[in-house]
Amino acid sequence: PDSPLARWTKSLHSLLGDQDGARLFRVFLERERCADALDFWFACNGFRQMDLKDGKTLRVAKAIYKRYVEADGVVGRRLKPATKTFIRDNVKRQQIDSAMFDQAQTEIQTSMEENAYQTFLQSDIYLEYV
Amino acid sequence: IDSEDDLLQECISSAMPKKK
Repeated sequence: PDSPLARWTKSLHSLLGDQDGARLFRVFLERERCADALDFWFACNGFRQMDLKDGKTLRVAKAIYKRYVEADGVVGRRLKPATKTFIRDNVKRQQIDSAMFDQAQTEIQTSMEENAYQTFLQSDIYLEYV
Repeated sequence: IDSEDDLLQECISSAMPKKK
């Protein structure tokens, strides 16, 4: 009952907390050409754990902004304009905060929960694994 | 100095689940 597979269907969060689950979901998203959404989600978690005193943190914030938020990709297109502006202003003013990507991460997570996660649970990739 | 891509990859990897 509490097998990894049972947990995968419980929630997106449970799926992403499992190594095999996260890997398989990424394979699925790559095929759907939206793996960036998952990479961004993990990048937000990694960023939140970074030490703000570390000089790397500003560079990582800039890299996340450039690669996912500003770019016309799957993440940039799904974020609300106000959310993108908020992050852009933070990066420009070098006002780095552990929670600066939280809202954006929530928006992408909701989008994955409503779309990709549901499709994944019905995909051949998932069913073959099961 | 690490490249931007390396930093980003390191950040993503640090958040990936490690064990089953």
